[in-house]
Amino acid sequence: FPAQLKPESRSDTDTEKIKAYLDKFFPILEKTQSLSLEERIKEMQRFFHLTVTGKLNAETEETMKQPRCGVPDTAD
Amino acid sequence: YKTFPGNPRWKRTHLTYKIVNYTPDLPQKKVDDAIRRAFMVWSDVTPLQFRRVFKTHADIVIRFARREHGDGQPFDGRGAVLAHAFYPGEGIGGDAHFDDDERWSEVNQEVNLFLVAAHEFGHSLGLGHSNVRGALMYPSYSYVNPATFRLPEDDRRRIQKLYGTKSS
Repeated sequence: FPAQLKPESRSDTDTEKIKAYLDKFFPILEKTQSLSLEERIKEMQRFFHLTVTGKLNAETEETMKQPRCGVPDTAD
Repeated sequence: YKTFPGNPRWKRTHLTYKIVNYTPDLPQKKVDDAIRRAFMVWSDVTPLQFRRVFKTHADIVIRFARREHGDGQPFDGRGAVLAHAFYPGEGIGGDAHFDDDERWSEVNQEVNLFLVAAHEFGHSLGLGHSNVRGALMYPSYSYVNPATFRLPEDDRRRIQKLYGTKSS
C-alpha cells in the first residue's frame, strides 16, 4: 500500500507554506516582532475577512492560492 | 493597510512613464493601449497627468521580467505573484514590473493586463493594498470587464486623499 504520509510531515509542509506566505505579504515589522505564528495567521485572516482561527484552515489555504500582487499587504 | 509608510506621494501631478520591453503574449500596440488606459483610471479622478517618453528619464518605468530581475524580489513562475510595483520616489520608485511567466491577455482569459496594470500603478502613485473586497487595490486578482470598468469608491477616495479631485 502507498506509504501513508505521516500527518506531522504534512503539517510541517503546511507550516513552511504559511510562514513563507506571511513572510512575503505580512512581513514581521518592528511592532510585530514578538507575534506567534498563530497571531500572524490571525492578522492575515482578519485582513481577508476570513474566520479568525489562527490555524491554516481550508478558506485560508484557498486565499493563499489566489493569484495576486507581489506587494506586501501590511506596510512598515 | 491603506497607504505606504509615510504616505509617499509624487510632489508633482505631471508624471512620465516609459515601457522598456514587451511581453510576447500580446501585440505591442495592445500593450501600449492597456497601459495608457490603466493610467487613465487614475488621471480620470485626480489632477494627475501621464505622458509617455521613449528614451529620456521617466518617473514610472514599466518592465516585463521573469524570476530574478534585478530588484531583489524575484518572480515565481506562472501563477501566484503576477506583478509588483514600488511606491513613489527616485530611481526604482514608481516602477512597475510584470511577471512574464504569466499569460497576459486583453480579455477574460489568463491574466488581464489592463486590470493588473491599473492596480500596480496605484502602488506607483502611493497606494497600499486595500482589504475592501472589490476594490482595485485588493491584493488578489479577479476579472472585471475592462470595457465597463469603473474605479471603485474605496480606491477613488484614497487616491483623491493623496492628490485631490480632478477639478482641483
